[in-house]
Amino acid sequence: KPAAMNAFELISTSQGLNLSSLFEK
Amino acid sequence: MGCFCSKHSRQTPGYEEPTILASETSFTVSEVEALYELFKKLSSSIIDDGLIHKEEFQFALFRNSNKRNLFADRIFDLFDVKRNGVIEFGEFVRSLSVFHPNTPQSDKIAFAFRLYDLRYTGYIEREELKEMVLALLNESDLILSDDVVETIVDKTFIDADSKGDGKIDMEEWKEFVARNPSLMKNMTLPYLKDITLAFPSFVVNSEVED
Repeated sequence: KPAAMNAFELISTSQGLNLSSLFEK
Repeated sequence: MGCFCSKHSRQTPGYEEPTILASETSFTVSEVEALYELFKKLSSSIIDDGLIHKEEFQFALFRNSNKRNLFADRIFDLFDVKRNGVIEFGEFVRSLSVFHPNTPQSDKIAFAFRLYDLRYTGYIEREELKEMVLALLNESDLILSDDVVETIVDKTFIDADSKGDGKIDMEEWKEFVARNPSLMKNMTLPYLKDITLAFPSFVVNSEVED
């Protein structure tokens, strides 16, 4: 499945780009 | 007699008035006040100086202050507009505003472009794209052979680089995102609309009425 993704889709799954973690208590 | 809501507690370096920040961003004054509660928490988690250091940013994202991550580094660097190694309150609010549901999509697309333009050349180059894919694989459990990585990067480049000059410019990026809207999913944080509920203590501290 990842092989079928485009590179930016793959990159956008990075935990470093998931800013919702900033709001976790 | 003490007054816990005095302005004194807010004289931290880089503090800016919520009314001004609200006028320049997608946030209301109340939301900026609530963000200040979040900012205080993040900026005191390791060094209590009212500034978010990279270790504190990493800790908030990963619960680990030493975890290196290319993308978290990029976000930190873009938030750190003054490039002085820390995120001040005004920088925090203005940058987070990009992720607000009410912020125009064009602002989000431009921010994402800058995020992926690792060497600030004004283009996303193939080498940068490959570097980011490898960084993603490094942080995840995914294992892909170098051949598969090359294929993914090549296919993406052929699709995005419509002018065929070996680099993706802003115009091509906008067209690519229009064809692949899911790429912008993490550029919107629905949470930012509920920020006053998440950090209700601002109500006690609030100095300004919306």
